[in-house]
Amino acid sequence: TPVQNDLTEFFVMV
Amino acid sequence: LEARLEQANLLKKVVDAIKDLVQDCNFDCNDSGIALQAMDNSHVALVSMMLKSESFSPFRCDRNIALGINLTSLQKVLRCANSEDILTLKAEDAPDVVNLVFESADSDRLSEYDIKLMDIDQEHLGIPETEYAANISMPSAEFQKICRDLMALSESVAIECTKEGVKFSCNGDIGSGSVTLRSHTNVDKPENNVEIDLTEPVALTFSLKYLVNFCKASGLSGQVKLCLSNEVPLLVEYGLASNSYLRFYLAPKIGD
Repeated sequence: TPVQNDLTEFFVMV
Repeated sequence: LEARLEQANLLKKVVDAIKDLVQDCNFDCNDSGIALQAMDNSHVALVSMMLKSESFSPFRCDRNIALGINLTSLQKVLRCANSEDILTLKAEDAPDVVNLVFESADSDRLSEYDIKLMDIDQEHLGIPETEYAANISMPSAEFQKICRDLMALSESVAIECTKEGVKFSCNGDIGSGSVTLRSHTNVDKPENNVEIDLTEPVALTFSLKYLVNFCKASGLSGQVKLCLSNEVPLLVEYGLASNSYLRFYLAPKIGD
């Protein structure tokens, strides 16, 4: 089953 | 800050659409308009709103300010407006409160509310400019129906976009389902158009719970835009007048 990813894995905190 | 919005209803609809995802938010005001960016507690979804200064008349913001507002409080106050009311938002320098004035266009009724502001230390994400592999525009009501229908069967939806069209499919305990849309042009009712602009095929899986939540914004725009690229977050955009927008980003589910 696919796993829910976290947005911060794609977008960097600024 | 002094910003007059012809329709208080617009802000009310925005707040109604996002308040189950995010609770306390900074409304960042500067001379280009009023922006909001907030992630949900689980860091899976992000709301990005931009109300450009052109959406207001007049709009004045002399210094950049962040108005930290609890959305439940804002919703309570916006519910005090009548549907046709004009809204003026006002805040001073280093404000303790934001002031909302509702004016009726056709009567002399004027109501005024202050909401206490809060200090919100919010994480801000840099969202890279992305050339998406698939850009899909479709009726927002259609997208809402697909998400609600498929959620009856499953927690997740696979969105596959090929030159044949866009397919939303799910698999659950009771069975499976899918809806496929092809490009479609309705000259009389352009809000019913389905437009698929594809540079390469895309297949991604997303949580339906969040998508159904995003669809609360359907009342803001007849059309919704979905932007997808493999292995990046989905962008769901509701366009507003004067290039303003309400956008949602959703992290994909990726196979283990």
